[in-house]
Amino acid sequence: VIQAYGLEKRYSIGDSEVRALDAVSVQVRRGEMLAITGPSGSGKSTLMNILGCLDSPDAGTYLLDGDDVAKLSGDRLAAIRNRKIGFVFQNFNLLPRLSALENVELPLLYSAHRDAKTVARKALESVGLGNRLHHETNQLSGGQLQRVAIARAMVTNPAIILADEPTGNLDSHAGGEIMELFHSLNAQGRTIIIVTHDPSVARHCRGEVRISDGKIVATVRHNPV
Amino acid sequence: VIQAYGLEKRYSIGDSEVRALDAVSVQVRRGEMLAITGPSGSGKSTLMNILGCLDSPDAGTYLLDGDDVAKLSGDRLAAIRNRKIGFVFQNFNLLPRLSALENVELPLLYSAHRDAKTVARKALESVGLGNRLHHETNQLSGGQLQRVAIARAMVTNPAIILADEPTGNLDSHAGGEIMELFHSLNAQGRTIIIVTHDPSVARHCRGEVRISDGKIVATVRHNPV
Ligand SMILES: Nc1ncnc2c1ncn2[C@@H]1O[C@H](COP(=O)(O)OP(=O)(O)OP(=O)(O)O)[C@@H](O)[C@H]1O
Ligand SMILES: Nc1ncnc2c1ncn2[C@@H]1O[C@H](COP(=O)(O)OP(=O)(O)OP(=O)(O)O)[C@@H](O)[C@H]1O
Ligand SMILES: [Mg+2]
Ligand SMILES: [Mg+2]
Repeated sequence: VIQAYGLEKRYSIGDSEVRALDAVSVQVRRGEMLAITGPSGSGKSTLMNILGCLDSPDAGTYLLDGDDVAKLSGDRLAAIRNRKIGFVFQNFNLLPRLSALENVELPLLYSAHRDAKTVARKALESVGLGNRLHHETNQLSGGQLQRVAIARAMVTNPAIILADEPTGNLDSHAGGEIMELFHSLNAQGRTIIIVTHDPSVARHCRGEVRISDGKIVATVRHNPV
Repeated sequence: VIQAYGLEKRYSIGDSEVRALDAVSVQVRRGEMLAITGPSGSGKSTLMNILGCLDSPDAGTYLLDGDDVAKLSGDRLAAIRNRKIGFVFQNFNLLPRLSALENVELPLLYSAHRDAKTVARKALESVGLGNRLHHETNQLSGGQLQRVAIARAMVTNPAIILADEPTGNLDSHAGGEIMELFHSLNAQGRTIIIVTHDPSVARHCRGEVRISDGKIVATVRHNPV
């Protein structure tokens, strides 16, 4: 479902150049659960943003379900971001003045979903936040905010979930619950890509791609745990 | 150096009450390195904010170096926050339009420090960001932002460092380097309190306080690793 070839992403700061991605190629089959790992600053979020159609590479090709993403219209890309892909951001990207429930129903309001509040409530209950629905973002703990971001990414029933370090603020129990949730979403046929620093999260995934300094340095097959 | 007795913190949302802290008492000796652990939402950040003089409890007493914090003037509290305590925030709290270097030198500018840029640069080098000094916060990875927050907390040479989940966005190598840094700061006599979800970080600390649902449920002594 995802075919990326030769992705390049460069930044210039002053007179030095950062090669955030260097000739990166990734293939992900439909229904796969893949981990992306690597040191801090190695290019994982940069890759995820390109796969999530939030950013475009300086070179290389990205085919999503056979479409060349670089050739799609703005409208088509927006539709893909809203309905095909659910993105859990590393820094959550929640709206500060809104409650957990309001944040999670937001993607549904764009498509005038009839039961937005009910669907949003169930998503929050599935991440253990049924008793925090009306707390605003400044009234929630770091790990609760992370779980609101996870709930929001699931709520449009996306075919692809991209999760950028979804358990960094969670204790091992809450982290384990999130991995079970991802497993059940994957069992429904969704494609799941998880950036993680946690080896136990990576072990849960059938495949693992390791990135270092903007390059893919290894592709690993795990026996499922 | 830290003596807290019977701390209470309550919030009202709608008609329900959240007891974020419930009769919490903690004593920390000078030069100790202590971990605070517990599930997401259990009250760790709430406790850290009170210990860091950023928030006040609804009940209970907090003595810092023998002073009753509730009785100190606004000026005295500001001086303590700027010079005695270095705080690494769970959500970093960096200034968006500023570079890594500018963020880290900010606490030094308040006290008109003569060599602010040099001290800030060395702090960033000590967390592996010597080649990212001039990147602004939106040009840094999640783990790089976390390390900028750590550098900023060290730069005023504080006697007490409070770090709220300082390795959540770091791979195990970078996380290990941060723990070595904390160890060397502790060896210089500084008191270090680390909130963490990472058992390997907790094992590095001589003592561990476990919190659940706003209450302290265990105090553990580790043999040093
Ligand atoms: N807008 C930008 N301008 C300049 N450099 C950037 C920009 N965005 C990212 N970088 C650099 O590109 C590199 C890769 O960043 P990226 O966020 O993809 O890393 P990461 O693997 O997600 O790291 P982490 O595990 O710390 O989140 C980093 O070294 C970062 O400093
Ligand atoms: N301003 C507030 N209003 C209402 N409830 C709050 C407020 N701040 C925190 N809470 C609640 O108090 C509890 C403790 O929050 P705290 O941030 O201390 O948790 P934590 O242990 O740091 O969690 P995490 O590991 O997820 O960061 C949480 O359940 C949270 O929802
Ligand atoms: Mg990242
Ligand atoms: Mg917290």
